[in-house]
Amino acid sequence: HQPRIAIINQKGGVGKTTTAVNFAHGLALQGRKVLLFDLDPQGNATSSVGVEKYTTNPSSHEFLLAKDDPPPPTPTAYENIDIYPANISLIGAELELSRLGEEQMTSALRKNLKKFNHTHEFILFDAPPSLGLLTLNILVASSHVLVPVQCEYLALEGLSMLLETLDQLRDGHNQELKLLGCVLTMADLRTNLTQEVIRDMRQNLGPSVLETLIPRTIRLSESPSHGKTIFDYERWGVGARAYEALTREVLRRLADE
Amino acid sequence: HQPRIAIINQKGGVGKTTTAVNFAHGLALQGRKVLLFDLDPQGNATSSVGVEKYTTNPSSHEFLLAKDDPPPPTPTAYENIDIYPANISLIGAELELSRLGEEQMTSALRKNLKKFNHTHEFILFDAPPSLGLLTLNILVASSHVLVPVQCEYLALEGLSMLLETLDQLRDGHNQELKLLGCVLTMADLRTNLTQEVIRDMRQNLGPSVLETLIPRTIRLSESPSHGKTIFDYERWGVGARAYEALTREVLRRLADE
Ligand SMILES: Nc1ncnc2c1ncn2[C@@H]1O[C@H](COP(=O)(O)OP(=O)(O)OP(=O)(O)O)[C@@H](O)[C@H]1O
Ligand SMILES: Nc1ncnc2c1ncn2[C@@H]1O[C@H](COP(=O)(O)OP(=O)(O)OP(=O)(O)O)[C@@H](O)[C@H]1O
Ligand SMILES: [Mg+2]
Ligand SMILES: [Mg+2]
Repeated sequence: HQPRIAIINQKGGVGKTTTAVNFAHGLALQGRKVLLFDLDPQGNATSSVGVEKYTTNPSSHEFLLAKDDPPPPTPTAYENIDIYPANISLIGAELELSRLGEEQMTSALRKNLKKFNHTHEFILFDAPPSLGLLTLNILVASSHVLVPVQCEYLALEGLSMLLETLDQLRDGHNQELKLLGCVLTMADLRTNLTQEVIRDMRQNLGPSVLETLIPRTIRLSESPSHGKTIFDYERWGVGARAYEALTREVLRRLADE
Repeated sequence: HQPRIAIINQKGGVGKTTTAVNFAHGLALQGRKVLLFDLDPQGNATSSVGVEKYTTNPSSHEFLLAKDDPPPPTPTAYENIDIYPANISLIGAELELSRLGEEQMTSALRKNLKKFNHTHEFILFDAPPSLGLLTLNILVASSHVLVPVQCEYLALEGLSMLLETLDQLRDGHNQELKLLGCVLTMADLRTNLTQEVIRDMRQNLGPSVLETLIPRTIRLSESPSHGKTIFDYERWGVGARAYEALTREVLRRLADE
């Protein structure tokens, strides 16, 4: 069983890319082989693992719209992590998908994943901040969903809309889709706002909120500028330890299924 | 001359909504009548000014796709600020726009703005975090663009892509489109990262970067949970003073044109 995990939230700047990249490395350090898809046209996940964007490497866009056998992924500097990098043509992907017609436009990624013979134990998808066709393709192709939620008021606002969309998908296009959980990010426990958001989330969503809190730490926002994951940038800091704890908690939740 | 200002950045969580709402109130306090369009399906601008989302008020979605005369806007609790609130059907807007055909799909908003007889001196558009059809409609309908840029590395990555898109639009669909400038947000001057981003931005973009810096302050992230702008929440704090300075700087730049 190879979990395919969508890391999504249409709210912007909540830590989707930071979670995708550091959770990928957390898994890799546990000896799991990980395949990371960067499906955000900005290509933040690609550069956060030190891979050049917009090069001739086969991109996530090529994989998504491949007519024949999909191309191979690109290795990264990290053992056990391969990537399909973002490419500038991903900007036009949603329009290209909408022209495939009702049936195909949300299942192009799933179709090509089925054709792809790979040895990875985990597939992670980094999504753009929207509920458009790219994110819908990811959700239709995934087995699980991890939702980063920033400890801010505005980040709570769109959450019920997102969770409803997941329910609709489960009833329709993708019956196997499970919510792995919500992970609270950029938590600053010195502020009332963070404490209120954590309390609200745990009261309303209970066990769907992961125990692990990701603290706000400047090291997490510095590491991408060096093209490094947090484990490579500050191996034993609070950021790396939080993503290590997140990795362990997700592995436990998957084992308990 | 009524400036129509697009507040855009496809990078998520950089302060688009916070800037749209507080700049709107900054203008209103200077006696200018402002019309705010919330074109992000999340509806953060709508709730940040204390207006109920997803009600029967004529929404920005209705305005965008109106076949006859567009409906009137909704007043807010603030003198001089009216709004077209976001509505849940905005989620489907991009697909609806794509079905209007090549010619109309990016000019629907501009067309309806021309039909609309209003007394507002400024129109502000809050955009979702993408360069899809909603944002393109905003850019085609606007006279100016204000780009909030968070003082973070990942926020710099997508900026050149965005500025290129603006150049292409100016050569094509909208010759009058001017870059008002980039405004640096969530600046924490105690960190090297913020100082590096500010230095990079000023070196590379020079006068396109506004002088005004918006500091990171918890009050700016608390005010939306009370449905208040920063001027209403903490009138003389650092957040309100920064947005007051931003308002004055933008008015100066417009006067110098
Ligand atoms: N725990 C953290 N502490 C401090 N900074 C963080 C943390 N997590 C993420 N960041 C920073 O916050 C910003 C937003 O995070 P990130 O880009 O991962 O969010 P995102 O949800 O992927 O954004 P987008 O919606 O644009 O895809 C980035 O500059 C990132 O470096
Ligand atoms: N100067 C600031 N200081 C502290 N917090 C801020 C500041 N500006 C914005 N915020 C908070 O940061 C988060 C992101 O800001 P905001 O929602 O305005 O960005 P956005 O670009 O509109 O996001 P999206 O891409 O989702 O539309 C919000 O929770 C907001 O309250
Ligand atoms: Mg991202
Ligand atoms: Mg916003």
